[in-house]
Amino acid sequence: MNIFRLVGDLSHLLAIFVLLLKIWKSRSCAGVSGKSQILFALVFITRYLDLFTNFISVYNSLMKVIFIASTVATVYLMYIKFKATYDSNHDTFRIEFLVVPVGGLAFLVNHDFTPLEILWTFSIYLESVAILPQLFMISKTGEAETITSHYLFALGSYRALYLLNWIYRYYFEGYFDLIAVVAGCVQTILYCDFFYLYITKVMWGKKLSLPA
Amino acid sequence: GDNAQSKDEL
Repeated sequence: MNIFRLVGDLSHLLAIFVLLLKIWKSRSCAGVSGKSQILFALVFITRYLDLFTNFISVYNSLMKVIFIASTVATVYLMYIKFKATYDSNHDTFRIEFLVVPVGGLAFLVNHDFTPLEILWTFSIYLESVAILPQLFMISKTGEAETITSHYLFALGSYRALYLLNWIYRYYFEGYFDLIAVVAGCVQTILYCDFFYLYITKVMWGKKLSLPA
Repeated sequence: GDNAQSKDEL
């Protein structure tokens, strides 16, 4: 464990709970893409199948349980409890256009052709594009609530911190996973446009609105 | 591959 990965995990945890609290407190999921949340739930479920078979540490197991439970809870709030506030007209990204190619790629490019490894690879590839429906929705509505932009900033920062973690682990532990690094770069690059808007606008107290 | 085992990251 290193500081980059720890802060990254905490940033990830913060993002998930900021979103969960926003939906729970405001009793509304306006401006939030349910499709991205479904993809994130799929990412965690397919990645953490080894939760009961491969014990790493209490921290690792605890975080896996929290990530799965909180993301499933978010999907539940969006599609069941506060379904009336779900903005399906703007959440129109075709996620099958993400899941199918990512599934095919996971079969073709992986470290080990075994079910668990292919599911892990699928999860890594899917996570790198899972935010697209959310970014697409913001581009359609033209703006995002400030709390939603904080959610996205924390979520985007987590994988950027993981890139630093991989640099650290490469030099100090000789650890290198090309699949995770490439997917992590793609994932972080997708946030660049948002990071620019967040830092130039939200940091100065303005609302995040995309240039029309 | 060598990374198939060491899945110690979230």
